[in-house]
Amino acid sequence: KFFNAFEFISSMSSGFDLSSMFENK
Amino acid sequence: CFDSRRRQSPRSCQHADLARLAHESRFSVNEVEALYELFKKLSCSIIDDGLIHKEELRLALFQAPYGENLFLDRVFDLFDEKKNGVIEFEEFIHALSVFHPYAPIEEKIDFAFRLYDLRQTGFIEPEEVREMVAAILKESDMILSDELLTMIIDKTFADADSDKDGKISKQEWMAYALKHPTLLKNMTLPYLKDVTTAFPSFIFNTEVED
Repeated sequence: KFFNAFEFISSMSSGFDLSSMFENK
Repeated sequence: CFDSRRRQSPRSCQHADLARLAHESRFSVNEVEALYELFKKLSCSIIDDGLIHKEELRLALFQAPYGENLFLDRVFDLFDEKKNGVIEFEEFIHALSVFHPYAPIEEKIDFAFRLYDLRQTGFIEPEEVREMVAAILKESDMILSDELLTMIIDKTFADADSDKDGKISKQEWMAYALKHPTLLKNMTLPYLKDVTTAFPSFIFNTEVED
């Protein structure tokens, strides 16, 4: 499933997911 | 946050500033003012100085002010246009504008490229991708053999590095990201389409009519 390194990075990196900035407010 | 500065806000961000920031971004004046509400909350969460420090961004994203995260460091650096170690409100607006659902895809692709270009050489190199994958594996307590990791990196570069020079240029990244739009999933924040609803406190504070 994760044979694309960038797909792995973008789907797994919590530091690159800014939505929690909004969800936690 | 309940200090005199809060009562002055958002008037401390003058209408001319709001209008200028709206002009420089994909937000309306009202939306810029609503985002000022979010900015105020983030920028006073640890140090009440009206600026977002890295610990405050970390707290907003991870609910913990301490701990290393490679991606948070890169995101913070890209928000911090002046490279002075803090995020000012206009830098916040400029960067968030890229995450707007209606922002051009080229801007999102460029931002993601700068994020992945860890050493800022103008190319994404295999060592950088390996470092990012390894950081996520560590963050997620996952174990992958070096051999498998090398295979994943090689396969990714075989697909993305079209001129086979061993690194991904901005042009190659542009073509690759357009072919694989799921890579840009994190580059769009649906909340930004209706930010005035996301921050209802704004309704009681605003003095601006769009």
